[in-house]
Amino acid sequence: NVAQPSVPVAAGPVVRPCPGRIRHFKI
Amino acid sequence: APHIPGLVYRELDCDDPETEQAALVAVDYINNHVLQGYKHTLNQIDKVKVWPRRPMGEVFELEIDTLETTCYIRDPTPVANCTVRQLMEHAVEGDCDFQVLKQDGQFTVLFAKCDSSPDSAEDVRKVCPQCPLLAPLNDTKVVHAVEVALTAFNTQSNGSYFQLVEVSRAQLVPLPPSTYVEFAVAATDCVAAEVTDPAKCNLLAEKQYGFCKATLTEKVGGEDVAVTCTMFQTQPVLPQPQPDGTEASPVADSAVTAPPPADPPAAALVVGPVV
Repeated sequence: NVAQPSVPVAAGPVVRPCPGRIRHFKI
Repeated sequence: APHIPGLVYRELDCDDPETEQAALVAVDYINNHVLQGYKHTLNQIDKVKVWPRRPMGEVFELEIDTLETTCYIRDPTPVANCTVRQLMEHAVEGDCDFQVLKQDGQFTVLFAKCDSSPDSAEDVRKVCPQCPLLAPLNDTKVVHAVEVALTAFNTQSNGSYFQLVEVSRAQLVPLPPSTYVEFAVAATDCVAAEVTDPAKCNLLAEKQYGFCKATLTEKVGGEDVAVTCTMFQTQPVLPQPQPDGTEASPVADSAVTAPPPADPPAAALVVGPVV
């Protein structure tokens, strides 16, 4: 039996709570 | 207030609906309290901390970025319908700190501090090398253009004499050599056609404001002026709750006492001559 080596699960994207989204454009 | 050991703030996502609600209340506060320039709209929430408040409620400590729209501050158009001033027009941003209390589901502004600043000349040049930059409002050419435009408007007017309220924006255009200005006016108790001494004219008790855009073009042996003005209906202004719990006098003008019209008119009416 050939076992697939365990692959570390990639961590989910780091959510940066701030600053928030830009609604129009950044000056 | 004395520091309370162990008092911790709640971390909230800047795009959390609750944060956005608080930020929109903050932007409404700006637009209801500023008496000069243009309405602003929310661009980005930079930071938020939510502090518990005794005996009840929470205080949202917010840092927000706003952008200038093209709606004059006394224009009754809802800010959601106003166009954001584009980069090539030399955009203006606002940086604001707010404290907004949330209690019983209601948001109330406790503290507000905003600074506004135009985009850098370099940024404008990047997107539009030929676009004119904002000019100082006390520039001789700007002052002259406003005077000529207002005189031309009043000369053609068959109603009230309009007085200058403020110059809100100006640009010096190199080709053709011209000056572009935007300014606010208000109706007086004088009839435009009969005015001999404008200094004796008084603003009407029930204020009627207008917003004008004009271009003064330099020509050989003279100049041409083109001006268009939009007159706003007089708007009833409701008292705003203040931080100390008192009811403030109306935001825009305490003399405005007109009851709300039974059938609300269109946001603005374009009246008066195009010269």
